[in-house]
Amino acid sequence: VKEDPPKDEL
Amino acid sequence: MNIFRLAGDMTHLASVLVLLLKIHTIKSCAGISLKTQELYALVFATRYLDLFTDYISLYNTLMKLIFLVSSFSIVWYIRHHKIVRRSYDKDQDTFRHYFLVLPCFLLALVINEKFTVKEIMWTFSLYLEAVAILPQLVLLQRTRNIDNLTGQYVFLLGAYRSLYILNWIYRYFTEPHYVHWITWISGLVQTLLYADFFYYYFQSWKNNVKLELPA
Repeated sequence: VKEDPPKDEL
Repeated sequence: MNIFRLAGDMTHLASVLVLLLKIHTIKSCAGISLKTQELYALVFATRYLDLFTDYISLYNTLMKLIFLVSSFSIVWYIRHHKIVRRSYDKDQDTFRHYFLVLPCFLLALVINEKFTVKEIMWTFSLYLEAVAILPQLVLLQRTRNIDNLTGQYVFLLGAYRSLYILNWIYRYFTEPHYVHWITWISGLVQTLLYADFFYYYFQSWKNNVKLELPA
């Protein structure tokens, strides 16, 4: 399963 | 990381530091809404659940810690510090902020990118952040007198979200597949809530008169 991109914004 | 986002984060950091500075040095929280500060502490607590699970960068982790510690310390100062708490005007700060929490949570259950606990809490924090300033804006309208630090605090808070909108536009055009409607719409709503404050802030700055919000 494609891991969704981590939340890189604050 | 682009310049808009960095500027946004720095402006957000400045807003929190201005507030902490005000409360710590003059030992007063006059004009500050405790309700808004509690909502912000909740926003950070529910948004940074991945603090220890997803490591993005030192910057990211450091900023999350600073925002968490500062927002909870501000709430602590206003509620428990023996001198500061006396200047808290609870009769004026009467916005029923719990009425904001529940709708945001229900909306996060319905409109989210993925139905997982982490994602729903993250979405909830976005919706809550959009409306968290309301108790503070209501309090400013009521008390009419806006001291400089409070005015600067609200101004910086609005500026940070406006810079984030530029960041989203920049990322949309430079990063393929960078589409986050939920973030964009709640961020836009949040910024629009500041619009009239900005208008009066600039008017007072331009005419060099004390900042007054119409009743």
